[in-house]
Amino acid sequence: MLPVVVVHGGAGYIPKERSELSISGVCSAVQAGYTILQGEGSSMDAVVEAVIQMENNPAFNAGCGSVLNIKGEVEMDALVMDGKTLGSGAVSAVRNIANPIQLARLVMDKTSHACLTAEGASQFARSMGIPEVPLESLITEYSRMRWKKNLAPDANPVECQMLG
Amino acid sequence: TVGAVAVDKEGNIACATSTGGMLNKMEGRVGDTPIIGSGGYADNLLGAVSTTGHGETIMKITLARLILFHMEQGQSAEAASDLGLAYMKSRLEGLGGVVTVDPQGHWAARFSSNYMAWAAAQEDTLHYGLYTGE
Repeated sequence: MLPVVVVHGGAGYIPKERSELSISGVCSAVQAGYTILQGEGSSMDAVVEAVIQMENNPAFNAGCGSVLNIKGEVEMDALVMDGKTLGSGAVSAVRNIANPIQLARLVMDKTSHACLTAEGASQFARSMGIPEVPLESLITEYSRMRWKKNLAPDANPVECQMLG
Repeated sequence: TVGAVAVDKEGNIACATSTGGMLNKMEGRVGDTPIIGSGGYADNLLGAVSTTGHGETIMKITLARLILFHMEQGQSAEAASDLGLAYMKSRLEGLGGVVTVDPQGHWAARFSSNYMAWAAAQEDTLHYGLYTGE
């Protein structure tokens, strides 16, 4: 058995001018995860670190750089699962936090629940000391541009692929 | 959507998936990502999968668990991933992608969409790709 980390940055539309950003982003994330495995960290530590790297990278649709909902706001979902215990934790429709994956891990580690959503997830985040961040800090110019473009009735069908 | 799967030196397996969802989605819409068996699944006995793509379709076929079911039946990580994605495409015209590992550390990054940025690190070697066949 050989330790391994594999990451993806999403199956949605990637314009040519952003392909290098996507490739460098997944490479950095997988290296961060693999460094943790080499340092005796667990597979859970590795996948969470790799995903945090991509949540913090505005090239990807998660965390900072998330696509916007119809109201121009950010609502994020995340899940972790531990194959040793079958423990899992998830959050949905969370706002104003930088790294939903950390909150999902806390749901797994600190509660008896599988998923917390919306305001309940926010209350849990506050109780765990997760700092709130301004909505604007999660929104990029690129995501705002796509949101506006896709509000138009003649939106490009390629960009409108329903791929998260 | 972003995601990761890993196997560590102890043979423990994990998955993680995170997303902002779907472009211009309805307020309150939740896709596959936080749903166990859809956005991801991990079991030391079978392997792990993290998914991306059309969330509603992924949920209807529970893509991550479907792929692990194929692995439970003896398929490789790559073949099982292709079978799961092919079923989603043929049955519901859904597109997506996955990263998959088995308990031995065999891995796959497969997708039916036009693009999926992916990377893998094993034995100090970095693999990566964006388009089909890379």
